[in-house]
Amino acid sequence: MNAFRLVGDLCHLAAIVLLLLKIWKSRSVAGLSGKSQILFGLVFVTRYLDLVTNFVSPYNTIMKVFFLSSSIATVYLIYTKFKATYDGNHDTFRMEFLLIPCALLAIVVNHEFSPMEILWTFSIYLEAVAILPQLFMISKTGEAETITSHYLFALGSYRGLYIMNWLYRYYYENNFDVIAVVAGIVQTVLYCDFFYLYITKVLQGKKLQLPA
Amino acid sequence: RGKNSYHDEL
Repeated sequence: MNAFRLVGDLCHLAAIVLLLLKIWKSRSVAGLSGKSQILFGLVFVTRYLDLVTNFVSPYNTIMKVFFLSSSIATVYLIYTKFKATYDGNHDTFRMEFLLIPCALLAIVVNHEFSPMEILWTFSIYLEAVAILPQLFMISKTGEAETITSHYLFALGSYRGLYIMNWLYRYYYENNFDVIAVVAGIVQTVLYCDFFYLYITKVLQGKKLQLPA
Repeated sequence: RGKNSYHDEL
């Protein structure tokens, strides 16, 4: 494992911890898209089915179990425990607009036409766009809490660092997966606008607010 | 596992 991937994984871990911290400290899921969290939950469930078929390393297993359980816990917190604070009126992105194209694309463009491989491919495509309901919600309300901004920054950085990791693996390990790389680039590009706002506003100590 | 070459990644 190279440094890009390790730091990328740690950013992913930090993002999830930040998200749980925001919920726990504010006792509220205001400003969070339950739909994005459902999609991320689905991403982890469909990708980590190999937990039961393929052992890689203790690190790999522990991280997968943590990502799976924390994403399911987040969905649970949004829709049950802190439901009263969930801003469903602003979380109006239609999930089927992402789920159906990703499913169709996974069936057509994959490495092998087998259930496990199609589900893995689906999870890669879905992860690339799963943040859209959250970004859509922020564009509707025009603002995001600072801790939510930190969460999004860590989450966006993770896939950006994975791109560096894939370059490294291409040059030093002769390893390349076009599906993951193209989807990963799409995923990172979706955060660019947010990265700009994060650097110009949140890092200057201001709240993330969109121009009216 | 299937044929994707990043099977060891998260």
